[in-house]
Amino acid sequence: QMNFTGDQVLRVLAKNEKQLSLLRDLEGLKPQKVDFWRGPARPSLPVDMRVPFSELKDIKAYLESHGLAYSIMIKDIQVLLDEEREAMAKSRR
Amino acid sequence: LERSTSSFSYSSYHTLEEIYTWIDNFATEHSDIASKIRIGYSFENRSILVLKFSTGGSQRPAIWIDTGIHAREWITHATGIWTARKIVNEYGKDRIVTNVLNAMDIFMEIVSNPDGFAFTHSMNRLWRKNKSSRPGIFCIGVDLNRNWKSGFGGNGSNNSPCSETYHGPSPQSEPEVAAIVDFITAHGNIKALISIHSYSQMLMYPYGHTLEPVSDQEELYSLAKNAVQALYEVHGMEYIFGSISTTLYVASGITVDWAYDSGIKYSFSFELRDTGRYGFLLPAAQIVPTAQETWLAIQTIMEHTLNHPY
Repeated sequence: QMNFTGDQVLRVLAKNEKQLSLLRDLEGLKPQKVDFWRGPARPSLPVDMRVPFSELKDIKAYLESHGLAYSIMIKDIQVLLDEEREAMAKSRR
Repeated sequence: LERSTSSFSYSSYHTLEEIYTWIDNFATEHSDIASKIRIGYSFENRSILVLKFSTGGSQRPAIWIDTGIHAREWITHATGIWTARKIVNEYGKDRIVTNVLNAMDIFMEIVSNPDGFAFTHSMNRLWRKNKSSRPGIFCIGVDLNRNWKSGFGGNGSNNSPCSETYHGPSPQSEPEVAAIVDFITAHGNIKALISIHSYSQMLMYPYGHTLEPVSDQEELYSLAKNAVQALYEVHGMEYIFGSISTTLYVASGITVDWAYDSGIKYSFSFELRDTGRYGFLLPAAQIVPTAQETWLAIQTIMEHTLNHPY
């Protein structure tokens, strides 16, 4: 099983089309690093992206430098995965 | 392995093996109304299974429901399982279900992407695509919701095999998609198609590949509105609704566009809840409430399909 310790899901609220395209650019800037759980669609919809722990600093700096407001939707993915796995094991017992 | 569906936990997530065992048990225990059909094999040669709900007749008009085309969207498989049990439990009791099944069949494909789903349990919980690989291509997997013929390769799908929305080398190149296309085309009398995804609380209809409205836009809008209202009344979950391209984003080569262009007027795509906190990692405690609310929307669509033959 891949481990996602320290990976976070950031929820970004793009104000306009320009900011949305800055987010789309990320897929090219960081190929196979940023995993859009909710892709850049329209300013009224949040963009959720999973960022590996190793890329967090860069990505947050990129967002902040472009004035992209974000919040941390999931602080550590592995914590939720461990809880999910434990719940499955418990149910199976 | 589970010996009967009564000991199966409908409020937990399950592995592919557990789900396939449940399908066997379910079809055995409800053989008067449910049966198991294999419609093909996945890229890694796993069976692709469909549950058929029928009270008789032949070539009846039918409703198609699929879940799990994106492997990591575990809430969709769990909702499909719960819904299957609801259908058999409600037949003979609930007016809508009884009327629907007395005149139509229902086909439900619970694990539309078995290879990807197995991979989320074995290696990568956040895997989305199938597991196909081709000589000379470094990355694995095709996004099965970009591999359909309608609008194939257009905006909102990606030509790079490493992208999460890679559309594949050609329309229906993926066995998981080709199996559904072949089955629905051969059946020839599917009147509604409901493809269930997660997440973001949306109920959408074609088109995704273009901003052009479909010719039945008004009826689909009104039906989606009623379905979303019925869903909201269960647990207060607010959905937005509309065509895919105007509600979410342009996406090409998707299931519901192909279905609509193939003559299935009532084609809908759900994006189930995450309550804004969990994304694909929705806790199992939310399986039942999610399935309960989704059921009311599905029933609304089924009843409309029954009452508006075409």
